[in-house]
Amino acid sequence: QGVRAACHSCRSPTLEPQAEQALVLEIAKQQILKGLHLTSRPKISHPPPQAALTGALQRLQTGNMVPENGEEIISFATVTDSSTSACSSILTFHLSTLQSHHLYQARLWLHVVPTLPGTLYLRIFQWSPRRHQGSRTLLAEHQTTTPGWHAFTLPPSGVRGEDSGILKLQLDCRPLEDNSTVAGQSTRLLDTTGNQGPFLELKIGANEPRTSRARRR
Amino acid sequence: TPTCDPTTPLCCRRDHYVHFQDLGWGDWILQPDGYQLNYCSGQCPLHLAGSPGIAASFHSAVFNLLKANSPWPAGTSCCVPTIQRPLSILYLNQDGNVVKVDVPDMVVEACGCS
Repeated sequence: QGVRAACHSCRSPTLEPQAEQALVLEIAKQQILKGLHLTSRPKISHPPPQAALTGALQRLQTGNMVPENGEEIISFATVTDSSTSACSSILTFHLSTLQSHHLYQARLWLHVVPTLPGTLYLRIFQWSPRRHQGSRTLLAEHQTTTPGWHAFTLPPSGVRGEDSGILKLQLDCRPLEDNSTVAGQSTRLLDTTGNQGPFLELKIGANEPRTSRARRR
Repeated sequence: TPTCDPTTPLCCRRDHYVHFQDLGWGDWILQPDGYQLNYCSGQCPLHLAGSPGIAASFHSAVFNLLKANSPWPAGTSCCVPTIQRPLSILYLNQDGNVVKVDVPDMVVEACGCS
């Protein structure tokens, strides 16, 4: 024992159980933060509603693997909804972590009401209030005749959001058979609250390694 | 790998289960409830050097005895992890989004002498 061990794990320190437990908890904190690439535990600005969380956890658990060195994110929408049909809602998402990652899959999950009258025609726009008169860019359009959950794939370029990390999507939907204007539409066509509220499912990876100037030369 | 008991001075795996509640992190780490924080510690005398930490075959037993009686200078051998597995974690990030990530090499399954 007198000889100094050449490496730290060769001589197991005989710690008191309490001291060992405290040391283990400290090591666990460091190991987890390092594994999640965090410097400290996150301070959560607006935690999602518990009902929505439960639905999301069930969705994430259905086996689809996390991409190698990547992450899967579920972001819940804050809905500002001017019409009763929810067909011209603005969905706001907070995505600050996207700025430092490579986004390679984005899907918007919407829940169509069970009492859908016929075929629903839906368009999804990226809405940027900062550009002139709140301009909007079409990201996807779909028709569906079945109620329940639907995942609409969006182009990653349209989801990156503003530098502020805030993404706004605007929905525009109406029954295909009925030509009444969306604003006048009275029956609700989409669920936007509770555990059937809309959310984004994103798959991100470590940022693409920037090609260094030397390598390009 | 032998799991450590107080009488074992040799290289072994020490098992600890850490509940995230005990860290005060149960509010942002959603799943799992905790994880196995194992680590390796113990002596690695020369005749164990390079052994994978499991019951060795007759060949490696003889080979180890040869090493133990070798005139060559003893190098130092360390008790290190030999098998590790990833841990899948679901947590809330600073935006309040749910993030699922597989953290590689998070749980030590086996230890051995380098």
